[in-house]
Amino acid sequence: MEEMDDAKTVLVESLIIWLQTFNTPAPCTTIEELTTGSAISQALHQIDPAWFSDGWLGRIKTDVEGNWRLKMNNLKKILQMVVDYYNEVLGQEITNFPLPDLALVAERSDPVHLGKLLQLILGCAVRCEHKQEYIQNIMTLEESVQHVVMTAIQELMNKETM
Amino acid sequence: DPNMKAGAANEGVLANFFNSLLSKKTGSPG
Repeated sequence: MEEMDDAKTVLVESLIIWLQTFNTPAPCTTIEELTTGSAISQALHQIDPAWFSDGWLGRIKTDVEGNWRLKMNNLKKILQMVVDYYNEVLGQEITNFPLPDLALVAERSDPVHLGKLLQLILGCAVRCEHKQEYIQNIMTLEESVQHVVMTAIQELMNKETM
Repeated sequence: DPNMKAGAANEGVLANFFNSLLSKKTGSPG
């Protein structure tokens, strides 16, 4: 049972360590902190400030801790914009990639579905215009974390269609 | 030391993967 739990959390834990390289103003240490969408949206704003613009960032509500509906609204805004980014900016469809269940993330801080959401953010970072900076940051992480990140990118690539 | 060899091989796999990612063209519409 413990092993199964480890397998479920290894992706999200490694991707949280990766997300910390963005040094977001919002806290980015625990699964619960990330379910608000604040740190994730700030990282996306760094990845492509033209697409994930100031205006968009301003629509992500802060102080939503404890209110799962507000968290859900933030996460929906993030996922929709990320899916559009793949389609319209990266020219890649991700229809074969199972999208995260945001209700589970907002209500129960589900590590598997938060991991899937972070995986999609990772895909944006390693393909955006400034991907060099983000890939080089990944290469400074601990080897075990790099390994999980590599597998996550490979999984995304296998499910994409141009 | 087999552990050291395995570690070095793993490091090589990671470096190859991320370097190939760096050399890929950035995605663009169309």
